Order: sequence, then C-alpha cells, then structure tokens
Amino acid sequence: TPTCEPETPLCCRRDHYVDFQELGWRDWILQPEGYQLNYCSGQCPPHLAGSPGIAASFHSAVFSLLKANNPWPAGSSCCVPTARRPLSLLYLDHNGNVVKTDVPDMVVEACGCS
Amino acid sequence: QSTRSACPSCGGPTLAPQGERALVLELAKQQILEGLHLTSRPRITRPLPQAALTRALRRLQPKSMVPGNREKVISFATIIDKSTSTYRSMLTFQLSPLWSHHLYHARLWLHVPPSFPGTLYLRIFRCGTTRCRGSRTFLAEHQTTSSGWHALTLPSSGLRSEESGVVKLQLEFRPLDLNSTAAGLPRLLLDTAGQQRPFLELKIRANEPGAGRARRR
Repeated sequence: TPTCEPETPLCCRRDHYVDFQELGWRDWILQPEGYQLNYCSGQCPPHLAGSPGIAASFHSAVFSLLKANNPWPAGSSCCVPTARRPLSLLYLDHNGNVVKTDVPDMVVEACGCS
Repeated sequence: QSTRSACPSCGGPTLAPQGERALVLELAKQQILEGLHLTSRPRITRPLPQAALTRALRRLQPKSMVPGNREKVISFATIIDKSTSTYRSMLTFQLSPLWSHHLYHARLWLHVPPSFPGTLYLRIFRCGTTRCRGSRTFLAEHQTTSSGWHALTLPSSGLRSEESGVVKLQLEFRPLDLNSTAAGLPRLLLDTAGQQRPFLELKIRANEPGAGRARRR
C-alpha cells in the first residue's frame, strides 16, 4: 500500500510518528521513545473492492478493470487495515512496577479495500 | 459540506495539518491506554533510582519480544522492614491483583555485598497481611558463600496476592559458620537506598482469553 500523498484520493496508509515526549508520557513509558501511528484513509470505488492494496498483481488489476466496466450494485467498500503488527512496550504501572508487554495489532502496516 | 474539500474516506471536511496532528496525538493516547488496559496514565509518585531502573531494563531484555499475550514484570520492594528481629526482616511488594492467577514464574533477586562474611543461609516465607505473626508459608531456602546478585526461584502459587495486591515476604537468616553471627545481617543484605534494592522478577500470562488472537475489525 502506498503511503498517502496529499493528492492521493484512493485508499492508502497515512503515516504518523508519535514521540511519547510530545504526549508528556516519557516519565512512565520507558521504551520505545515513540511509535508509528498509521491509519487507513481514501476512497474505495467498486473496482477496487476486495483488492489487497493499490499495487495489486497484474491479474487482480485486469480483474478490477473488468469489474469497473460492469459495475455491480453499488456496495460500499471501505479503506481498512489489512496487515498490523504488535508494539512492545516497557512502562511503569500505577504501583511503580516495571512491566514489559506486547500490545497486539498496534501498528498498521498495510491498507486495502474491504 | 463543500464536496471539493471532502475527506475522501469519511465525507467530512479535510483536516488542516495542525488539526490532524492534534487528533493523531489524542488517538495515540487512547490507543496506548486501551492496549495496556489502563483507564488513565499512571502517576509516578516514587521515581525509581536510575541504577535500579537500569538493572530492571537489563533484566527485561528490551530487545526480546515477549511471547504472545505474556507480560514480564520487575517489582521493587516498597517497604524493607529490618527491625523485626536480628535474624529476620520483611519485604513488602505492591503487585497488581490482576496478576495473581496468571503468574507462572517468580524469582526474588537479592544482592549480597562483597563485605559479607562467611556462608549465608536464608529461608523465605510468605506472610499474611499482618506482621507475619502465626500463619506464614515456607517458600524457598538458599545457601551461598559468594557475593553479588542471587536469584531465588519462588513457587508462583505462593505469591497469590490479596485483593490489595500486597505481598509480604519474610527473610530468615541463619549463620552457618560458628564464628560468624547473623547479627546485623538484615542491615548488611537489604539495601534500602535503592542501588541494590531487592526485587521480584515475574512472568504473567495475560488474563483475557485468546489475547493473542487477531481481532477482526
């Protein structure tokens, strides 16, 4: 999935790096210093519905063109995460204990049309 | 809304960069607290000494990933009571009550100073919330002649904490060499300044079922 450029109207991944210092949370989140908060946005016209991402294989590109020339009933297709990974955090809890945990599905790696 | 500036995916107005940044920071706070099952960010009232923190971070091997839906915890003794008697002292730890039933590995780390004379023989008991009068449960014993950090494995079942999450451990020292006395041992062993503060190293299985399963949105 391409990262969104300002003029990209189609479904893409919008990247944001969040530094915990910017949140004022570096006193209790020990590691890492920040993380990628990415999210998916963009249009999913019918011929892109079900495609894993804009840079699909040739076959699915042709298939998309066929769909585009024979528009099916307008079903709404949404730009959603298709791949995510966990984020490993080391932090101080309310009792001052040092906790290391992996938060599942925290970072969006790819977007696509549902 | 004017279609020209409609946000492509939600039909709302496209956000100005500053507005989008502020929204992203709010989203990040919600996402982190939700991911850690916290309702609000922890308030650190007793900052840990840097040396103790560095040791904890080294112990937790930040590079290695925690196996799916597990947690590792380092809990420093919050109260070290050495006045109970010459041969005994009490360590108090403040754990989270949620960890009780998912704890599967526990070790108590103690630092024996180089100046320590002779052989150390130590027994560890779990106390009720009172001052260990009457009911106490034997957890482990340890004997050593070397100084430095020692990890004493404890039965995880012995650390089930009350609703409050408080865990009290009683250390009982006994001199093995006839000419050495245990007198003043607690003072020697249990550093409260924090550079070598005793701590528990715990491994916990996250408590919600199927925590590692990918959630379908």
